[in-house]
Amino acid sequence: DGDSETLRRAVGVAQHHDAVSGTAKQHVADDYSKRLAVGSAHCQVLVSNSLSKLSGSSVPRTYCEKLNISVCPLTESSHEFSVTVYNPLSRPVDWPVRLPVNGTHYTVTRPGGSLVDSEVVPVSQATKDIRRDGGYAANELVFQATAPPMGFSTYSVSLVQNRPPPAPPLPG
Amino acid sequence: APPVLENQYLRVTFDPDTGLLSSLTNLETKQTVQLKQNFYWYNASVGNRESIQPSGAYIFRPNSSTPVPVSLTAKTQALKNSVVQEVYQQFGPWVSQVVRLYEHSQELELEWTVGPVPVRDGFGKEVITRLDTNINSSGLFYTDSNGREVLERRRDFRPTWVLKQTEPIAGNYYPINSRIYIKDQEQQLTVVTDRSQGGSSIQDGSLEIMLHRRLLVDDFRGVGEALSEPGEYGEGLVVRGRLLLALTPPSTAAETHRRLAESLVLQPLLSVQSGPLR
Repeated sequence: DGDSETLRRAVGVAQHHDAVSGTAKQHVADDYSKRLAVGSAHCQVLVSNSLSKLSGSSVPRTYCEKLNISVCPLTESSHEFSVTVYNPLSRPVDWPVRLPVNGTHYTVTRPGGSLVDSEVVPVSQATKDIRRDGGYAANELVFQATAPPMGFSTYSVSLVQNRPPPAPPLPG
Repeated sequence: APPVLENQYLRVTFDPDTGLLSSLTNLETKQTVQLKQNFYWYNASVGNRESIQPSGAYIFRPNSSTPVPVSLTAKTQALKNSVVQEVYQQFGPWVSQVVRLYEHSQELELEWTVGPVPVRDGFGKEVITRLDTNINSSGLFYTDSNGREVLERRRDFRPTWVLKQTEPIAGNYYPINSRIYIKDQEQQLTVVTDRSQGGSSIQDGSLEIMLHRRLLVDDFRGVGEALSEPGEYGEGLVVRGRLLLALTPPSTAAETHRRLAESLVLQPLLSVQSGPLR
């Protein structure tokens, strides 16, 4: 069962001025982080349960927590997957989605089935340098998602056959 | 050719000699600011004749008012596509940045990566990024308080007492919860942050934001540890974050930065499911 109470308590503990300003001893900072991570995991179950009911899909849902360093095992290894964008704001938002992938050409379709402009860009060297303990995506799939107010949109992503690598430059 | 990022709303240029940002243009309002952005570090004080107070977890106290540039130049690589245009900037082995402009975006994204901060030279470092513009800000800048009220900050001044400024840098630093800006009659440059940070405007037209700190001594305020989290590899933490820049007339700036800050604080939650969509 998911719940938001665990995160509520963790955030409550983290209202202490040491947590807000980052002036705690290291082992206390580690404890704040652990509490927040456990609370977040409980919330993920809650969100999954809600989205499962609303979307009618009971396929297990993954949350990519290391997108900032282009790590997401599911999108890196899947040829076909779907992305749900939940918008907590009370107005529609456009949001650039960046997903780590290893293919070079994908089709992205929005809920109605129409194609979305997307492109694949290489993962920067700086990112590769800092993710030494996991993640092997060479590229990122980028597209602009739109989500309704306090609602969600689901985009479908499929790998199109990888394009051949570019021909080497001709001498001279 | 020097890289240029451009969409229907913004145009961003880079200095061909240094690889640093050189200007930002709002194509809708036809406003351009000269904009130089670079990364610097303040040398953390370990105490001096005026005070034994070192810089530490509680106390920000650089030992000089002049920050040291991480590098005077950046190696750049540009990538221009239709959905996103990016310029990668490498300022050295421990600072890099991606300047990013999406197709329909009215703001410029700076994704900075700082760390592990080297300290083998024996200097604690407080790393900042500084944006220098030609905006005539007259000693004023603005930071928000928990996203609610944006407060005017005046350099070397407190509204309720006569200030004798003894710390020209730290004494002018203020908390940023989501945004900081400078403005003049014509234009306003707003920086929206993705986390609470510290920031200031030490010179007119300039904005600076603290990004990362790694210190070697405790500040005697109770924590009992130097601010130097070793990280998983024992060499210090790498931190990555984003700044969003908006250039607007002052009269329309609030609408822009409120929308931007909301979309960062309450950003969409992504989840992924394997297999075809059913």
